[in-house]
Amino acid sequence: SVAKRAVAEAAQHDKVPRPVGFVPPPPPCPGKIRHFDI
Amino acid sequence: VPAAPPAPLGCDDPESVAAAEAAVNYINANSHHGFKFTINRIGDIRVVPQGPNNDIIFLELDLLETKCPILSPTPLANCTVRSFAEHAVEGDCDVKLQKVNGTLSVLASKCNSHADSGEDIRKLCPDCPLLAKLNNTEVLETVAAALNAYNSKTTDSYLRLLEIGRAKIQYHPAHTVVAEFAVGATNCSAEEAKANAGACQLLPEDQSNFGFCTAVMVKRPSQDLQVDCQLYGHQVPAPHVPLPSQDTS
Repeated sequence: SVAKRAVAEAAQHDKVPRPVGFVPPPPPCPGKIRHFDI
Repeated sequence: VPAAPPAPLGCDDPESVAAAEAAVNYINANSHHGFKFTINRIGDIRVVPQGPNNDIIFLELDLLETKCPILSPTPLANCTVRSFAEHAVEGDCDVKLQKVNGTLSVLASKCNSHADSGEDIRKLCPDCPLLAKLNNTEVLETVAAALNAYNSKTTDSYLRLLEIGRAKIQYHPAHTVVAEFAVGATNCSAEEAKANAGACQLLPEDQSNFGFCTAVMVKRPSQDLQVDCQLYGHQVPAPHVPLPSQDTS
């Protein structure tokens, strides 16, 4: 029988340990400002 | 297992930049007033696949006004962006493009432009002059006086006013009006115009010769008027490739 593990518990176990200094990628949009922000 | 959908395009990805440049070139080519705009930021991009090598692209663009008049032949890459302290003007555009086999074409665009708020400028630069309304009496007087002065001195064609593009009025330390306006050559020489300027018409499109003038009128402490006009010479209009069902507002 397949026991459905609680999501939190599963998430806890499945959480991939992030390397030290991990920097999430910048959001895809909006893009960079080329001149100045009004 | 179906292939994972492609990751959404980022706003600074090369494909997004190429689409934004096609959009801003279209906007400038189809505008007939004011100044050229350039990309300040790609606000958002959304791609809706229509089939193999066929995408509809929705772009949100933040643009900034440059110092190049819209009729100037200067390439956009050489146009200086008006700085914040010079009272920048920004444009917000929504553009719909189609990309078929790698070729981009604009299907529709909708833009709004507005000058930055005077308060923001004043916070940063208390003495910077702000943009004046184009129908301001002092601005209209300055443009009329400047064009008369130029036409009375030139040995070339008599110039007519096309539109006032921008104006500023400063009250300290001197009372100064600066006006920038577009002009067109007419079928009269300046000498002929002295007899009957009303008969002088702008040259037909196949001979058109547009230009741009900047006038500086100092009213106090002493009166002085400087005017500088630059004519572009006859520009062969770019072949206008009509696009299917394009709508621009």
